Amino acid sequence: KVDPEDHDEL
Amino acid sequence: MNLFRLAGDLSHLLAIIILLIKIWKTRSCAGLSGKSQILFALVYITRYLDLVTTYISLYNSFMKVIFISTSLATIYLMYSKFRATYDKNHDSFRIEFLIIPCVILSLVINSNFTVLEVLWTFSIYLESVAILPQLFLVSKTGEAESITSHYLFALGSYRALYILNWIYRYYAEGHYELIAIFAGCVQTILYCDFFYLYVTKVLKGKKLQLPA
Repeated sequence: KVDPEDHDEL
Repeated sequence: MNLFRLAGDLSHLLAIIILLIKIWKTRSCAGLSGKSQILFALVYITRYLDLVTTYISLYNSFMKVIFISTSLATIYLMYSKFRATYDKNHDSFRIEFLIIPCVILSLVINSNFTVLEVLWTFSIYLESVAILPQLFLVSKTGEAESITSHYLFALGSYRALYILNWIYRYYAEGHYELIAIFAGCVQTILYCDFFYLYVTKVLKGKKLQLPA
């Protein structure tokens, strides 16, 4: 799961 | 990754490629705002600092590198190689009027008060308004070449497609980032007037000319 702090969008 | 997001990213990439091809083939950056390009470079640099701290995917890192490097290449072409063709007098938008409010807003409204997070937030706010110098330039000269219109359309479509992606992600994954969604909507709204002209004029083979 991606941490909300790690922005996975560009 | 969903289809809307992929289409948005590809549209964004297409916009940048169209811009570089236009400058390279015509050996000219006439009709383009260097100030918007400076703002976009600032957007990518401040947003993608996480390239060195967080690994998300090869796709993610690759696109970030492409966006940073192509925006710097565009600035190089406009301000150095083809400087003589740069329409400096019409590109008179004061970018500090965009940068300063975005700095203040990102310091006040952010999800976490850390350096990387504030810079990310700043880049999201700045991106939403970064096209204004370009739209201002088009409105000042009253027209845009069709290739410039295609560039603006692809660039505007990217955030509009992201809105669909955010709606999808909210329902499918329960994922949402209010700051990005809010700024993305503002960004898309700024293009609406242009989208209208693009569909009613450029797609019918006419030059984009603003009504007098």
